[in-house]
Amino acid sequence: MLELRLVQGSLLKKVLESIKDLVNDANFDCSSSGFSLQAMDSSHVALVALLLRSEGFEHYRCDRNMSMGMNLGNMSKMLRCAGNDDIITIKADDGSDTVTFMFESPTQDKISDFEMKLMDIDSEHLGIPEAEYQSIVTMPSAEFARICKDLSGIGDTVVISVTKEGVKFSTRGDIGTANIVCRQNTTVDKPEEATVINMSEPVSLTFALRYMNSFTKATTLSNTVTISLSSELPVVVEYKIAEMGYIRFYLAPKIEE
Amino acid sequence: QCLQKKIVEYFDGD
Repeated sequence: MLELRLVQGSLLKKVLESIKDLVNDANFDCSSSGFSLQAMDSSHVALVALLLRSEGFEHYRCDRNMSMGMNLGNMSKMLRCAGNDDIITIKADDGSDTVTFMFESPTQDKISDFEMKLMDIDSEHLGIPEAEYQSIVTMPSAEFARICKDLSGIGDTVVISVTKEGVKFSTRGDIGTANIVCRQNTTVDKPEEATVINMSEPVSLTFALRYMNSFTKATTLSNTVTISLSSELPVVVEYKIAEMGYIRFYLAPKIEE
Repeated sequence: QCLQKKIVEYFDGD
């Protein structure tokens, strides 16, 4: 038996909107510690890892570990029927081939339930090693989204270079080139407006902008984004989800042949 | 020309 009650149901709506175009089908794993997902895009270039810790739910019951295969497009269609202020409860019985989403309006005057068919998904679970990253940049998520959107009008790839001076986003295309430098800026009024660079070694890596732009759909989940870079690893683009957990996007770099 | 790497080249399956 599984029963997870999320008072801030909009978080789950936002999570789905941020991953449904990247990943078609995924297994949601439920254990006593939380509700999680790990899935790659169909090209195996990007990976998304989601964690919603059990403590973040108002009610969390998961009698035994469960893996529920869901089509994210269909899940998104159902969650879109929930109001932004609704409380969302996810329910499933052991061995059932369906999951139920229940939506309660804040005043309890409207209660809906949607039952969705589960699917068998044969997906490989990857072990993501703990790593020390050479450069970690934290910046306003809206600023990062703006940069990715702006650069994708000019080129297909972005070179992200971190030095002590700042982080540089560069692209080149048929019409010309673009460079955007964000300097470390910790003297702002609000901490979420700061750009903070923690660098042990300078790093410069190239990534497909199409994926970066897709990741920025998670911008509504967090005011800040953390970009972790190392020359031998995929970049990690992380959005914290309130007090509950995170959504992390991993993207393999493009390498000069 | 750049070669797009894959995630599985960095992370192993369990």
